[in-house]
Amino acid sequence: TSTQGRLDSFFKVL
Amino acid sequence: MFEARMAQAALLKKVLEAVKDLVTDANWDCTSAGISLQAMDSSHVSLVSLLMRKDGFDMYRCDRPISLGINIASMTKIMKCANNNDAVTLRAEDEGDTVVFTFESADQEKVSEFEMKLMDIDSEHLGIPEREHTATVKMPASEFHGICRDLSTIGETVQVSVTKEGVQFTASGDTGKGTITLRNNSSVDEESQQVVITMQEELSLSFALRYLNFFTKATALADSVTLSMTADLPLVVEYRIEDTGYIRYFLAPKIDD
Repeated sequence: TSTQGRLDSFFKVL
Repeated sequence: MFEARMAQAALLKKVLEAVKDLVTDANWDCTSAGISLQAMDSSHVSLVSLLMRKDGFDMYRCDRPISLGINIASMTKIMKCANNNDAVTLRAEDEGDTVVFTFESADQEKVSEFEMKLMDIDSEHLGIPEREHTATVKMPASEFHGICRDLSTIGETVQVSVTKEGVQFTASGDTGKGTITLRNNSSVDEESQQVVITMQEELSLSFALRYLNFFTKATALADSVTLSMTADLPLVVEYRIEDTGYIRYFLAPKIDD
């Protein structure tokens, strides 16, 4: 099984 | 004062088509260089990044940077009032709270003007570094559209595998499994029909088809699409808007539990 990643965890919030 | 005129309303209609399923409200950031927009979908899984450089416009003036907070559905409704061949001009005062759309028919016998209220949108901006990816696949935009549509009939997730042999898209579900393989055909004369794969090493990543199908709403904007992939990083799906900009979508990968 897999979960959907969120973009916040990959890119820095400016 | 901000003022930008494009020759064909059709282009702006296509841009809206490409963002309206992902984004409800967005800031259109206007500077002397052009117009850009960055917005995430409500679940922060995907992001759309649009750039329209000023050289893509017939006329472009932006005295100082301005953010136009726009409800995408409202703007889509207004743009539906323009014919594809109409010239469209966007105009906003520096301290104003509206944007004015002017549509001029090709024969210049009809002029329509629509004023739309701007919104205050407090959106999170992500810093996305430009980077080299482990694998890129350039293919006809219509081909990618068809693959996403067809595999959605089988399952919710697509596994994209890039090998020396080509690129393979696989989906599986309760009813079975579907696999579509494209081979490198960079020797095809027509550039827009080429499948060009670059790869530093083999990789396999999984993505939600629901979002890829939203991204393919940009198909009308470009002949080709480029997928850029690196293990454990978001996928980048890029459609170039002629030579004057792009629409890029980012999608976080599915992570194995």
